[in-house]
Amino acid sequence: TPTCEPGSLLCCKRDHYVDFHELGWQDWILQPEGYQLNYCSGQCPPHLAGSPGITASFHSAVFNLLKANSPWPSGPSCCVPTARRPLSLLYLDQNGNVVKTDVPDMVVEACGCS
Amino acid sequence: QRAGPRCPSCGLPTLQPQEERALVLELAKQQILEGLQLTSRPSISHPPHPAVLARALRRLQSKKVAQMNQVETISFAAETDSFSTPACGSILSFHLSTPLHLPPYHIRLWLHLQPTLAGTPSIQIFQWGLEREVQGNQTLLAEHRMTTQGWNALTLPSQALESTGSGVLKFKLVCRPHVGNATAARHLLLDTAGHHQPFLVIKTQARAPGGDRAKRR
Repeated sequence: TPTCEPGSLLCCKRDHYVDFHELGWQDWILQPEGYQLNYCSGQCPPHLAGSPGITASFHSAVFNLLKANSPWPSGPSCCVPTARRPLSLLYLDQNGNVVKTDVPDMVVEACGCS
Repeated sequence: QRAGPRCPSCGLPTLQPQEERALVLELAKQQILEGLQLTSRPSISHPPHPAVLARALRRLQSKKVAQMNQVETISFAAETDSFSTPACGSILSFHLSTPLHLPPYHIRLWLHLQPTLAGTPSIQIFQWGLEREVQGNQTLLAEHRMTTQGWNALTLPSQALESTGSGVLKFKLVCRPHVGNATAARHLLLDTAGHHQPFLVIKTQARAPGGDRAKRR
């Protein structure tokens, strides 16, 4: 899915940068100075939720087709992350040690309909 | 709940921009703490001196591409007790708080030697703990011949971290003169103050996601 444009209604990736100064955490997180906290938002109407490529998985595509053709009402599909990448952090722990670690699944790279 | 536009994803009322921003920042905090397996942000009572920190970080820089899922910890010597020969008889203490989920594959102790070295003596590093304080009952971890003045990196075996149940690691350093140069050790000055605070670099693999789950039969 694409990055959200202003006024986007359909499921898309919303880019959002968080500065650690804003959190007041610059005294213990040494690097980076912030990170991309992207998130997913937007509608997942049935015709979109069942489309291959838009769905979060092949299972979702089949399941959404099933929901779309079911006579019983069911819950809506949600716009969720489908690809994430890790973030490397360099921080001070409570004993003043410097720790460098890779935190998995921190940055959302793509979104899709569940 | 208020009347008005609703969130297209979840059907809840849309937040005001300021509320949304506050929520996103709170989510960011939770995400980072969860990722680092912390319950709250650490309160650092004794942060390392900026110059010491910068120097240690420069030491970490490598031409090799960093591996993913690697946890690297730099621990500074918290206190230094000298005994008998103050020039090169020290006990270095390191306070580790990061749990090591997997055995470390790289432990290096960085020491700074003052440029008054005459000869090439060696340094013996012993594991030092409460139960090992009896003379003659200490474990020799490594012995290194010091070849250069300034910073020296000494590789330690993984058993060096075995006594970290309490999170405190102690090493006893003893200088030994080079054969044929008995005065060398007296001239070897281990620098432990100011910008030359010794530090330990530990590399280990991060715990794999879902690593705590029981194996399915």
